[in-house]
Amino acid sequence: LLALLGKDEL
Amino acid sequence: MNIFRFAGDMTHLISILVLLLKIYATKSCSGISRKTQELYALVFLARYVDIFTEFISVYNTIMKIVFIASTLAIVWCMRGHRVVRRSYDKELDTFRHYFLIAASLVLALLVHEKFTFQEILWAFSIYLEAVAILPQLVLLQRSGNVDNLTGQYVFFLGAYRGLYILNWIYRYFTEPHFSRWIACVSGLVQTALYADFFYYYFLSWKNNAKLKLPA
Repeated sequence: LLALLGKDEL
Repeated sequence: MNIFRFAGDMTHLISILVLLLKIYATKSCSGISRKTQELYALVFLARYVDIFTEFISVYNTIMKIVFIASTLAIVWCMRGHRVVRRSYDKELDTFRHYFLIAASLVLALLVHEKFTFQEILWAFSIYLEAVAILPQLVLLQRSGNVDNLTGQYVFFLGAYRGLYILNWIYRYFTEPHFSRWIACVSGLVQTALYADFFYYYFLSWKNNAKLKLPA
């Protein structure tokens, strides 16, 4: 989910 | 992780290292807006609160620590270092950046993914990052000419945002449910702020002249 929301970005 | 994002993170890192180099090598922070650095420190502290709870990757965690530490080091240097702080353009760096903080906070309370403490902070950090460069751009306008390290600093920051937009386009086409509209819209606004700086930066580079910004 984090990746989908872009929360895996800095 | 795609090449655009990795390149974006690297140019972001380079921009911070260029600034640290400039301050450390010249023992001067003239032409640098301390308010912009304080805003960036706030952006990273607000956005990386999840550093202890959400482990995404070693790379992600290390970069978060590096960004927080280097930005706090710059702010400390500009506030606390006896020699450096004397060269701070206090009378030029007068942008009322508290308005930027208040506006970003209000906007984050109105527009966010979920109404949770962490999400509000994340949205706040995204909005604040979009406008954090304003005190620096105003300071550059006021001081007229730009020494090349500060110019390079703003250039790398702009390049980081431009690469991130390519990253979002890439992810939009490669990942089915990728939705990052808050960061995308905010990132576009931020990149637009750099556009005019890039225009003058390119002109000065082409004419091989000192970078002069119109007053």
